[in-house]
Amino acid sequence: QGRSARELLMEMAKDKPRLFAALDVASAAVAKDEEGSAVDALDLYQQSLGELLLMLSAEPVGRRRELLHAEIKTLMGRAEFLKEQIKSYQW
Amino acid sequence: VDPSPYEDIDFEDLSKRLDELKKKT
Repeated sequence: QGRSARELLMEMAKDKPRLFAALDVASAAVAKDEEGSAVDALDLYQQSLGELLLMLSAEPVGRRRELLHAEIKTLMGRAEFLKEQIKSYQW
Repeated sequence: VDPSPYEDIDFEDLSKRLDELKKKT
């Protein structure tokens, strides 16, 4: 479900290269996360979320804005979970 | 009065969470 929402967003972001690029980094973060590279994934989550938040604040009201908001919350949740995991590994 | 559409997104919360995320573990 998450992947398709992000793919739909990337489809809708074709006219906004900066948004498209940020979503691409987010996809890379999820891929790293799924393959178990936690530290790399967290770094990519942070990068993409910073950019996506900027995009969101500039996004006009509408479907893309709703999808972008939902995607950011999903990514943020995954990143926070990952960070907790990394912390527990370290202790 | 209807809340402005911009009130449905809590930017402050999201950016606080992002700052938290960026703090070195």
